Amino acid sequence: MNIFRLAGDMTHLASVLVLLLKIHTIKSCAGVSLKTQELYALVFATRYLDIVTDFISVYNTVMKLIFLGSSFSIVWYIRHHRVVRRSYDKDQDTFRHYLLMIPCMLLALFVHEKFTFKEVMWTFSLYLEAVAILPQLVLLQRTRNIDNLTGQYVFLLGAYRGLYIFNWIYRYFTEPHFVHWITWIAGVVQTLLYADFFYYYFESWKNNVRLQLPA
Amino acid sequence: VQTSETHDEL
Repeated sequence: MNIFRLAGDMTHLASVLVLLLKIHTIKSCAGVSLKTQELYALVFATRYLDIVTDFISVYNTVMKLIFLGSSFSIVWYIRHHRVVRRSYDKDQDTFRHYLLMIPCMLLALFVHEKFTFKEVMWTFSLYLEAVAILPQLVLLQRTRNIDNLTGQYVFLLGAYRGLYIFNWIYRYFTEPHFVHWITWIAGVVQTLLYADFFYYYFESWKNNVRLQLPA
Repeated sequence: VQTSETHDEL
């Protein structure tokens, strides 16, 4: 485990904690896309099938359980919690999941490293994770005055992806035969999706004004 | 070395 990978995982963990903090403490999910959260739950459910078949490390297993547990509980909160569900921007969060899920599934069926159930599911989860943030970005664009926690949540998620790229560069030079084209391309595409958000995030931070994305 | 069967990243 290198420092970029660890920092990436910790940033990812922090993003989930920020979101849970907002939902659990403030009892609000305003500005949070349920569509994106459901896609993440699906991403982790399809990616971590190996949690029961392969043991990598205690760290690995614990983190997988955290991401599975947190993503499903966030979805539960937004859909079913008596108070939280009332703050959900249902009319604004209109992105259709299947527009992302079906192309990702088709791509995974044709472009993968090995044609086994677990491997195709794993590849599907990579493709889906790359685009799962889109409903959230669309919702942010529609929301005037993005609150701090939601802005930080998306920023931390983007930072996590960026750090993973540094992790792959590091591993490429330090580990023999570490070549994973599918992971890398999906990861770079995912990070690029945040470029626009990052620009406005830093602008608002620099000028000390509330984050707002242009329509 | 990471193989395609064992993915050690999250």
